[in-house]
Amino acid sequence: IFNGRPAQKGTMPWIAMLSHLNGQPFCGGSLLGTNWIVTAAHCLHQLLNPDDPIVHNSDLLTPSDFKIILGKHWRRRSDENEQHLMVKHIIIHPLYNPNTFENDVGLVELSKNAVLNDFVMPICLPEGPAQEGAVVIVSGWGKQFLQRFPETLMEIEIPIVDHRTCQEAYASLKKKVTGDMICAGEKEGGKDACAGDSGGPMMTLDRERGQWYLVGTVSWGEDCGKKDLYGVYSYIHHHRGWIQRVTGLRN
Amino acid sequence: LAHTVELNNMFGQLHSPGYPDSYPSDSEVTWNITVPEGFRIKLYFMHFDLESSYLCEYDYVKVETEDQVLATFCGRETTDTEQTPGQEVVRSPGSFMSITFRSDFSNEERFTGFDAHYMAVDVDECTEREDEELSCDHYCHNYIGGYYCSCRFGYLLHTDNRTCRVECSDNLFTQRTGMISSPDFPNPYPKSSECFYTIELEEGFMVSLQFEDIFDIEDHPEVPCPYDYIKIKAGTQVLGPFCGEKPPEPIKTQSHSIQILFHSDNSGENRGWKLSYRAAGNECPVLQPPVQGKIEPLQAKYSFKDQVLVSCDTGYKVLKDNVEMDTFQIECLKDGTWSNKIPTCKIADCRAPAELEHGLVTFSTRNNLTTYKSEIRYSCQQPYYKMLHNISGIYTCSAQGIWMNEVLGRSLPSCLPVCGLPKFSRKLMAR
Repeated sequence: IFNGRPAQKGTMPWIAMLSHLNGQPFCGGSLLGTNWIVTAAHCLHQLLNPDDPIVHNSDLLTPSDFKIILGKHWRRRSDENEQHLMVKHIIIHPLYNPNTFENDVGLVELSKNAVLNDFVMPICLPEGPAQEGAVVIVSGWGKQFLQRFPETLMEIEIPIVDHRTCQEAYASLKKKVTGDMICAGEKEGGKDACAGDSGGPMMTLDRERGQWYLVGTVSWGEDCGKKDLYGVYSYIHHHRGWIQRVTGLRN
Repeated sequence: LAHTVELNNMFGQLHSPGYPDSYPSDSEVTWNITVPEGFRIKLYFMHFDLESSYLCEYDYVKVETEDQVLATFCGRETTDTEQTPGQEVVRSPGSFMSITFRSDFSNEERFTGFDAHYMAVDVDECTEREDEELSCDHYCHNYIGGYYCSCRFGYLLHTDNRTCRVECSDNLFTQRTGMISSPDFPNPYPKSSECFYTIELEEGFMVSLQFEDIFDIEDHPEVPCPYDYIKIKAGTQVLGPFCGEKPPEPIKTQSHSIQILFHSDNSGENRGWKLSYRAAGNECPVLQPPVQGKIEPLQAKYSFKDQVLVSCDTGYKVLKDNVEMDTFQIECLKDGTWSNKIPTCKIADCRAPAELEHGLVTFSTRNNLTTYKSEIRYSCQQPYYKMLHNISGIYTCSAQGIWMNEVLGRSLPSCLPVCGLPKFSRKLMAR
């Protein structure tokens, strides 16, 4: 997270760390229900042949390749609130395109239910579209400025950007911002997600219900924190139907 | 000379010897005419001229059957003592007629005798036979040369081809009460019938019979029931025959198997009989309903085969050999004892409520009662779980011994994870 600040422990109990079995974190995710993690498809897919847009099963991670850690706050150190859970299934969006990052969303089913407590709690799925200009929070253990990794979970508060504005910003780079994506960040740059934050939550507060819901998951961008180059996220409202079909969950 | 002529044709002619000349004296001719059964003979004269004499003692023509003289003619004109046939037709009652012409030894003058013709004529048995013995029981159908009988629907023509009987040999009664009557009662019962009625009940029952209503069976003033009769067999005991108009007294048998034979011959128009029967077995002791329960039907007396159903008040279960059930049935046995003792009624107990995943249960009574109408409340592990549909979570022990919720019925509630409500709230977000 570029230009972020340490998150307060327990304020986003749904955040999950995807970590190799050797302890090396590589992505973020969010807890849905008690046994599903939503993350980015590209976290679960190893791009072996850039020229081949088709995702092959053989390119996917296997459930035994990594684990999920819930209730985590420190990036490296562990504490008593952490729950380390194995993976049962990996399901990425059927229309995921690794070259364009379209439909960059994936689901991980845990081998057993998480135990909910003050530091482990799911996030809600969106009831409706996000509003342009709404402030969202993005968090993760990804790289900071000067490529250093943080000690704790970091977060930024940024506004959602008009979709057309974002499209135009990336048009010059020949990068497409499609309807299943949503952008956020400052025009002048600065606050942004970065490598290692992928799959992590972009969330906002539903003031009527007083609940936090997931707006997006960290997906891609051009470099990190650059002026006019907003962070691009996988738009959860767009994928909600698929998520609910696969998980059977509802708010 | 006397001689006899046998005639068998369906028609023919006959005349005095020498006709149309005068007939000789001292002669006798007999013509025997026989036509087939079902026909009679019609005789008529075209010419008649005989010597006249008092009561035709000289010359005469006599027409007769086997057993009666139909007519004796003589003379030329009908007088008070002689009779000429004139236009009169003589008919035989049956299929035989004999005609004898006789002239004595002298004639005061020449008489030309007679010329007669005969023909066979169908007998319409259906309209002519009045006497009961020979008419059809139900329907009569005449045809040339004979007739036949038929019967109303439901009847069968007896082997006498005249009376109509019914098939009534397989009447089986297995109910504990019933009515039995002669066929078509109270209309006259069919003739030539053998009716069997069997009352077959389980051993242990004893059947009693009582005749009711009309009792009208053909009888005879001197001989006991030679025509129609009822006989009743109860086990080894045989009762009857009964007939006449006075019904037998009520009959209490000691048997569970009764055969009733009703015989009718081929005559008579009697209205028959009707009886009711009832089966009763040994009586069982009177029953007391269990506390908090009832028995149905509640009767002052119970007898063999009676069954009662024991049930309990709402909220209670029948407890029998430590098994709970809604109802329990007992039966009065042949020997007058009940198949089972009356069970007790135990208050319905819903027992320990099922555990709720991610939830817990609290009892509304201090001593954690689980019996009928007790209450418990399911709740979810807050704040992490919440009850689906926000139902009350209150369950009451129903009369069936099942924890019931007014919305979910007997299904348990579901605790769903609460989403988006962290305990640690963050500083307010920037606007």
